[in-house]
Amino acid sequence: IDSEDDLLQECISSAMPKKK
Amino acid sequence: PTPPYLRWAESLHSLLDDQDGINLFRTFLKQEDCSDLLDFWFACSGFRKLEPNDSNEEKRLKLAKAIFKKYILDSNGIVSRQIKPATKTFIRDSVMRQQIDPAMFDQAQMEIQSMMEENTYPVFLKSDIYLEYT
Repeated sequence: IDSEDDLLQECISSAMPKKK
Repeated sequence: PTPPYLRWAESLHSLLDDQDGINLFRTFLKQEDCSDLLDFWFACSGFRKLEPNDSNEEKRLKLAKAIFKKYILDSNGIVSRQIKPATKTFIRDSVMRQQIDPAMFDQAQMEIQSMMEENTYPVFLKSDIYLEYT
C-alpha cells in the first residue's frame, strides 16, 4: 500500500510532460 | 528552430510543457520557498487524469485526501493562502462527503495558475536563474 507521499509524488509525475 | 528557453518566455504553459523548463522554474521557486505552488498545480492535473472507475475509487479518495491535507488544510501554507475561502470550503466538503470528482480541484488549480501567471512567472523570467541559463 502506497503512503500518501508516494501517492502524491506519483500523481505529480503522471502530469509532467515526458522528456523529448 | 526556437530554443526551448525562449519558448519558456512565451507563456506559463509553454514553460510547464517542457521538462527542463519545469526543473529550472522549480529551482527558482525553491529559492523563493514556494515550490509547493508548482507541485500543487501538477497534482491537480494528475488527479484530473485519473479516470473514475471501480478499481481506483479507493486510490482517488486517498489521493484527494492527501492533496487536501498537504496543500489546503494548513492555512499558513503558500498554496492555501492563495486559494479563495469558498474554493477551500468546496474541496473540504467534497473530501468529507467522499464526493470525489475529477474536476474537484480545477477551481483551486486555476487560482494558483493565475497567481503564478501574475506573480512568480514574470519574476522568474527576470531572475538570475533564468538569465544565466539563457
